[in-house]
Amino acid sequence: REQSWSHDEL
Amino acid sequence: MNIFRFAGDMTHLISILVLLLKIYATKSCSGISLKTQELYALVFLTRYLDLFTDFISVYNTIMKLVFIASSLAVVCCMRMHRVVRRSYDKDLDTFRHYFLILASFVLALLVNEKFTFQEIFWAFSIYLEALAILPQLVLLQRSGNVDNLTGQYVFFLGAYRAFYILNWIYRYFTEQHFSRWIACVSGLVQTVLYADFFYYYFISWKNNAKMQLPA
Repeated sequence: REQSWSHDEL
Repeated sequence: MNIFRFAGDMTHLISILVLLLKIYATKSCSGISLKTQELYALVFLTRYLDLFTDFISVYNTIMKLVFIASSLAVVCCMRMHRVVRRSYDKDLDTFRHYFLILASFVLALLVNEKFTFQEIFWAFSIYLEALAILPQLVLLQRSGNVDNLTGQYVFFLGAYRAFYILNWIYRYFTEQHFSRWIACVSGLVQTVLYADFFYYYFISWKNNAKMQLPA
C-alpha cells in the first residue's frame, strides 16, 4: 500500500 | 526539508513581518483587506489542528504558532485597535468571503485524502488558502493605488506558494510515493490568481513608479 505521507509541510 | 520549502516558509514569514510592519509603523491598515486576514486566520486554525497531537519538528511547531498568532493578531488589531480600525477601507472591502468558506468546505467534503475530521479540515484549509487572497486583490483593484508595504506584502504572500510548487516538484522526483495532488493543484491555482498582480508589480518596479492597478 502506498506509504501515506504525513502533513509535514506548513 | 529542502531549500525550496525553506525559501517558501521564509518568504511567507517575510510577508507576515511586512504586514505587521505596515500596520504598526503607519498605525494604518488602509489597503489591507480584513476579510483576507480573517480567511488566513481560519486557514491556519483549520490546517494546524494536529499542532498538539503530531510533533514533526521544533521548526514546524514554532512556525505554526507564529502563523496562527500573527494572523489572529492582525485580525484583532484591525477590529479592535481604536486608531488602526479607523483606517480600514470598510466600504471597499465588500467581497462576500462567506461564499469562499462555503465553497471550500463543500469541495473538502467531496475531495480529500481520507474522509476523516482532520483530513477534511486540512483539505478545506488548502482550498481556502488558494482563494483567501481574492478579497485583498479586489480591494487593491478598487482602491487603485497600492502603497509600497501593502504591495510587498501581497508580492511575498504570492511568491511563497510559488516556492512551494518548486518544493513539490523536487519532492516528486526525490521521494517515492510522494503524492500531494490536493496541495499541488490548489497551490497552482493560488499562484495563478496572483499572476496579474505580479505583472503590474513587475511593471511598477521596472518603471520605478508607484504601483497602479487598472480600475
